[in-house]
Amino acid sequence: MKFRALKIRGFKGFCDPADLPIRDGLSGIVGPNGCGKSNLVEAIGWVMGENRPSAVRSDAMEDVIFSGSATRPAGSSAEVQLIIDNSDRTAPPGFNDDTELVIARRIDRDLGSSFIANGRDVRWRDLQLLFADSATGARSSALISQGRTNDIINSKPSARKGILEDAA
Amino acid sequence: MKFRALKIRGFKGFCDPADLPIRDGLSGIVGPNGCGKSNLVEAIGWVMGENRPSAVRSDAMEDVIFSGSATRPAGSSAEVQLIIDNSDRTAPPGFNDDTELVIARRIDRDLGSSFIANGRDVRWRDLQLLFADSATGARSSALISQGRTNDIINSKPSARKGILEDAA
Amino acid sequence: GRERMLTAFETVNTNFKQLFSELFNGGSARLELVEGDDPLDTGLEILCHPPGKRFSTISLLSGGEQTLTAVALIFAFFMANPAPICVLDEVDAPLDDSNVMKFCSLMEKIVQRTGTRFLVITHNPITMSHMDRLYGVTMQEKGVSKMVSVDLTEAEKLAA
Amino acid sequence: GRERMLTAFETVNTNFKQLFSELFNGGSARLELVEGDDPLDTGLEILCHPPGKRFSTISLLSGGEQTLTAVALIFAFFMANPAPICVLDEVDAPLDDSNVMKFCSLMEKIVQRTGTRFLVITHNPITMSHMDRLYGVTMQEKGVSKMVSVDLTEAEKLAA
Ligand SMILES: Nc1ncnc2c1ncn2[C@@H]1O[C@H](COP(=O)(O)OP(=O)(O)OP(=O)(O)O)[C@@H](O)[C@H]1O
Ligand SMILES: Nc1ncnc2c1ncn2[C@@H]1O[C@H](COP(=O)(O)OP(=O)(O)OP(=O)(O)O)[C@@H](O)[C@H]1O
Ligand SMILES: [Mg+2]
Ligand SMILES: [Mg+2]
Repeated sequence: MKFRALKIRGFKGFCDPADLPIRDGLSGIVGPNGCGKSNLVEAIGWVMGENRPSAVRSDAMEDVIFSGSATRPAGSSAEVQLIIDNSDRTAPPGFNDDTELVIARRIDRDLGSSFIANGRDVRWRDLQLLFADSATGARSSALISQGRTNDIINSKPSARKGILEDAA
Repeated sequence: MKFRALKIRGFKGFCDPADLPIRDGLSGIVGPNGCGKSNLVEAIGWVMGENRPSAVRSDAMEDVIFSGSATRPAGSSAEVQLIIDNSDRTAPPGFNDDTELVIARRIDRDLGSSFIANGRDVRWRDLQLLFADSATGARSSALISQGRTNDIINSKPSARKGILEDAA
Repeated sequence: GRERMLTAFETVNTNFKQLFSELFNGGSARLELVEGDDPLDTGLEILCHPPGKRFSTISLLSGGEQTLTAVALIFAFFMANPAPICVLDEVDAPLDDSNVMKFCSLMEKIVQRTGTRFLVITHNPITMSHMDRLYGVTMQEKGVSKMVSVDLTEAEKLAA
Repeated sequence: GRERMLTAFETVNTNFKQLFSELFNGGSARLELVEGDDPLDTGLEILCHPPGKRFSTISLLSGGEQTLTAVALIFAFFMANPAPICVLDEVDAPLDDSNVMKFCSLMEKIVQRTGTRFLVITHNPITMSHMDRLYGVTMQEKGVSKMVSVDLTEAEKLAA
């Protein structure tokens, strides 16, 4: 399985569609303070199934929908897609039928989140099997959010084990 | 009152005497990770009377004495001096007799700290009057240690008031 | 006691509102005293509205926006009681280049107003370029700290 | 359950010891499971000995040393279960230039070993120069995020 691209529609500041190719080696993401880089990181954790609003710096999960700006009206939904290349057929059963996997998460105001894999609805926990299988996932050591190194450094030993345990 | 210089002898990594002139405007302090910049900042808070070992990243106050290296033996004492220009005679009573004030703090293994102002012993709390009078002091808003902005940002409102209250 | 605390709070809040708008080129912010879990234990909440964005508490801002807001707060306290010296240890780490420059300009303004002498610990080349002079700390001999004087062109090597 | 946890811990500890010595060009470190206040609640202590310095817990190291140690720990977990993607948000902020280069070399080595695709959010020009490509996020229109492609020379302007 190889992660090929991320597509963001209406998630936080990305009211216009944004596509991020995910290619071999090291890709840098740069830009001024407050322009959306960490929001992009949160979108990745979110589409993988992050369910705590605090982990996406929100009070309620609906807060990830574009809330409007001076020039644009608030959105009514947010959607993030993860495009996965499965040509090596290493995806777990239930996800291994196709050579390309499109995992999508969508949230609509007052309707909550739904997860879709290649067009069909899937349950959150089936999606967790997919990501656990490749050692990814919102709280794995594959996703290091801004400030997480400080949490590791400053936390008491028992809290630290918690911060990293999700990773094990 | 103007702060003119800091002299460090045997405090943490500064086993050899080090002098830092304090001049008008903006002075930058640079150097690689782990070379002693924050130790220098801690020396300033320490000579002003910081009494919590945790605020100088130590378990016990004696830990600020140079603990030795591959090439040097451990020290037996540490001393930091703050040279203050009092030619405008704005120092509080008890400290206003001279045009130059040398405030020193010294710690010897097993003997604890002593404070000296222009050669005579002073009590910790008299020194606090001097520094409070000029709105300086180990926990004032004049000394912002590494990570303090993160503490301000991440703390709960009641803890935050505590972090800044020392400053008020 | 309480009277004096509230007066001090008002001064700091006034400074903070003005410094925030200055550092963010607009927007607004304020401090609020809030009830803690213990009614005797009031807390300090920081409410911010960066220009063109939504109103929120400091916890919902970006890393750099949070740091810039904390800088406004620190100097709001400082200006309520200016001191002859101000020491800042790596405050600029999360700031982008343009915010680093605002941070430096603010310090220059404070120097003009209060004559405060600043000691600024930094790894940032832009901050270094705004300093009146640089002092270096090195550890050529393992475990032994040494102060050296530095000119701006050497600073790059030293920060490594 | 407990068996598996201890085996995982041993793997991570082995990786951590090796990564620490690599990043610090020497020295040694290890993880320890410690009794929490609650005996059922073991904690994770990090003991480190940077080369030429004294042995201590992570809390007594310098800011940059702490971050480099945390990087060793994060990748120790990662290498125990390598993933096809690894996303790091501004991990390099407290690192000096030479440690930033070590951080980048380590990521390059991991790419060679596991084929992992890295997304590295950064303000650091040295990190940017080690990337295979750069993507920019801008907010020309206030409050509206937009992705743009960036070449290395433009990166400087963009990071501001
Ligand atoms: N639902 C939303 N709708 C619109 N804007 C939002 C929403 N949620 C958050 N934001 C905005 O996104 C901004 C934060 O962006 P982000 O944290 O991604 O910045 P960043 O590029 O990581 O910056 P830094 O370099 O400072 O870390 C905040 O200013 C916030 O107001
Ligand atoms: N009593 C002591 N004797 C000798 N060395 C000490 C003593 N106390 C601390 N140190 C050493 O000082 C170093 C920390 O220095 P300091 O925190 O000043 O670094 P720094 O220059 O601020 O680095 P950074 O850029 O990473 O913040 C540590 O490596 C520690 O081992
Ligand atoms: Mg960010
Ligand atoms: Mg430091």
